[in-house]
Amino acid sequence: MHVWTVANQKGGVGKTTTVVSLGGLCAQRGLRTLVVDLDPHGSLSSYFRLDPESVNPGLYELFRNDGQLEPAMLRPTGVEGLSLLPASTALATLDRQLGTRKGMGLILRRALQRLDGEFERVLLDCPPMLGVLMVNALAASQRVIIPVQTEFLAVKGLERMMRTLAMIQRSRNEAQPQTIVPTLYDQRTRASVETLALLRHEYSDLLWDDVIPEDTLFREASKQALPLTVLRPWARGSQAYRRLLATVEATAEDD
Amino acid sequence: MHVWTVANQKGGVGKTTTVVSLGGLCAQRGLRTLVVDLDPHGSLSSYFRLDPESVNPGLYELFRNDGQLEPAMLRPTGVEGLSLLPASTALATLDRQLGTRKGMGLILRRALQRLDGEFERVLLDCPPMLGVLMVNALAASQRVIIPVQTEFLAVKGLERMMRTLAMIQRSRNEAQPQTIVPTLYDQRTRASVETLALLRHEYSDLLWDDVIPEDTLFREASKQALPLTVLRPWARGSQAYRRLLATVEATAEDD
Ligand SMILES: Nc1ncnc2c1ncn2[C@@H]1O[C@H](COP(=O)(O)OP(=O)(O)OP(=O)(O)O)[C@@H](O)[C@H]1O
Ligand SMILES: Nc1ncnc2c1ncn2[C@@H]1O[C@H](COP(=O)(O)OP(=O)(O)OP(=O)(O)O)[C@@H](O)[C@H]1O
Ligand SMILES: [Mg+2]
Ligand SMILES: [Mg+2]
Repeated sequence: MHVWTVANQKGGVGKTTTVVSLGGLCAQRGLRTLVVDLDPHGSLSSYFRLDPESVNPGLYELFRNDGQLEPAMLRPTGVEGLSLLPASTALATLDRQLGTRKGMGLILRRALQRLDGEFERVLLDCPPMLGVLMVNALAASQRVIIPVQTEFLAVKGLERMMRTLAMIQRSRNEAQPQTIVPTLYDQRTRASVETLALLRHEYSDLLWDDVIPEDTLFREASKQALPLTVLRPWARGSQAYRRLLATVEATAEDD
Repeated sequence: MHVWTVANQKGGVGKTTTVVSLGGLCAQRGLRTLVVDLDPHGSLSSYFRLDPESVNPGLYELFRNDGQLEPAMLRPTGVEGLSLLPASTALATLDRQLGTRKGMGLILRRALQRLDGEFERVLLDCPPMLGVLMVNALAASQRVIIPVQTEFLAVKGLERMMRTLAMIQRSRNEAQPQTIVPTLYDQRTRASVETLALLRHEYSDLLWDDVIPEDTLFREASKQALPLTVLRPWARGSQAYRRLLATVEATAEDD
């Protein structure tokens, strides 16, 4: 079972879109896939028409019951082979309640290990902040995918994100490969083109060698509660995520 | 002194861009203006070339010293008449450390009251999450500006945001007016046009009657560390924020 985290402390860079797109593609290939919503705001759960105000049981109950995973927590998404472990707004209180308790960072890891025979791919959607939820996601996964918007400030934010990851990595034994993914790329905008060149210069070894282009069809797809890769398999955005998945799968073999 | 909060739990909707743009306009009009960065990721501070990893003293020290505001916390931005109270990454620990302490939600309000004669406009930039920082911002301000991206999921997120605000409002005596601002509007995209119609239907009394259009020059401006309203006063984005400020100022008279 491969577990991948999609994270960036910057908001609105395409984390949820990446989880939905890659999750949809894995399911379409016949791999039993689970997507997990760690964001108290619940974008991933809303995408699949669940209401984070009334989800129960969900990820919050998993944390409150010390990692006890119940079958009722795994929900259908309307896409064959794709299941969802939804978020609820109550997750926003976890940092205050459990943030300093010993072993708090390993709860999700232990819970997902029990699913080993049931799923082949698990994707974790993180909230746009560094807290106990992101720490849990990083501890539970073998690889981190970091979407970055191709604009100047996002590169500054990426420096901080990489420092955060380095800090968290120090407490792991095995290395955790990272893939930086340029998103919302608009080749007509000078800022996009220049930022991509800057990223290629500063992060040449971790940066994916392609980009996810801006594609307004992503907004249509979220309205239909379907991944774009399912709704319009040949849209520009779908093709780009298909190329990304090929790269991640090729390097994941060594995980 | 008018204090306005710009907040939305959804990431990447234009919160920081709104604070920078409105702050720039107020300063250009000769109003002494302060912008405050409450986001541990520090986008507003980075915008004006401060490094959230090394800011000290900043907002974190203000919270740690129980609201003690020192002159060294107020920094220049390179824009005449515009000052910045910067964030540091350490703010991410506040929820865990201070989240349940009594009176924790009023620290910023008390600190800003001491600036009453020094500034005429204060704008608070919130992180994309509900926590002690957002609660402080809402308690310290007379009005809330809520940027919303014109896409389907954002409207679902807005419902949750409004419920959150209603929950926090219950503990206030005076009403806190709210202005919902459609951002990143692209009239060529069906999802944008349909979502705007939906917003106009569901939130007719709180919704601003205009939109902030998608304008790639915002990305250029952040690269120059200048508000777009200063760099290119007649860009589409600048003109839209000028119209928004006119609406907010007209209704703020009653605050
Ligand atoms: N390649 C793309 N082209 C066009 N729109 C996109 C693309 N990727 C994402 N979007 C849109 O941008 C917005 C933000 O994307 P998304 O919600 O996935 O970001 P996020 O990083 O998960 O945000 P948050 O920080 O709030 O969790 C959404 O409206 C989404 O539809
Ligand atoms: N009207 C607009 N047109 C084009 N780009 C915009 C517009 N408003 C904001 N942006 C761009 O969208 C991105 C997100 O904006 P911004 O950082 O202001 O959002 P935010 O809500 O503050 O994000 P976060 O949730 O991370 O704090 C930035 O790259 C910004 O330059
Ligand atoms: Mg998201
Ligand atoms: Mg911001």
